[in-house]
Amino acid sequence: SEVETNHDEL
Amino acid sequence: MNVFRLAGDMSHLLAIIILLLKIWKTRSCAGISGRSQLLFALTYTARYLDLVTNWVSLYNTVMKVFFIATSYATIYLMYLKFKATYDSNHDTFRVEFLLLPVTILALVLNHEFSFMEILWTFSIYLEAVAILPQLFMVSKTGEAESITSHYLFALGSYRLLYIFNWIWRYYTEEYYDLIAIIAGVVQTVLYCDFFYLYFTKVLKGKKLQLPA
Repeated sequence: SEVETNHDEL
Repeated sequence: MNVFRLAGDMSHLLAIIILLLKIWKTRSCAGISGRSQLLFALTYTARYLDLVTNWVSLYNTVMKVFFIATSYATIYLMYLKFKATYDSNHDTFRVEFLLLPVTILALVLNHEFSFMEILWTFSIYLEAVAILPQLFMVSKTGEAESITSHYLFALGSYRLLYIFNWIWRYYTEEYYDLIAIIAGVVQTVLYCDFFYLYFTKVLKGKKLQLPA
């Protein structure tokens, strides 16, 4: 499932 | 972190270094679209404001600071230090045609209607199309210096490598972010024509020149 609004990328 | 993302980030880093070195060594920003560079600075500023709210890793922080700092350094070189060499006559893409739809899209299609989240979404959509003024400039002048081509190739490869990263993450972590994926695919598709010319011309030692 989608991890909500966890922007760990650049 | 996986090999595709690391390669993507390195490709992005390389693109920026190539661009800055080209401008610095030749003391000229001829052939470079200042409008695209302004859009990139806006992209990174909007996206990396989370530097102060969201700690991911040292790697993440260092890269974000690097991307923000170099985007403003590029603008400084283009619009101040080497302003006389900036080819503004050919840099005429109307950026409001990008900014307006991207802003509306970010307000409508987002994961969460909050300030930081909308800024993040805006930056993702904007990055997807930020290269258009540069590609427009290349098509208008009908050519690009080899070093500019290498810059564009590294910059285009970065999002392509991210697509492999997203496929990898989907299978290994069951993680996916549709907004990033769709925008990333659009971003990569915009480079396809350029990639073709890069492989068929630039890598064979010829200058990137469009048919008249």
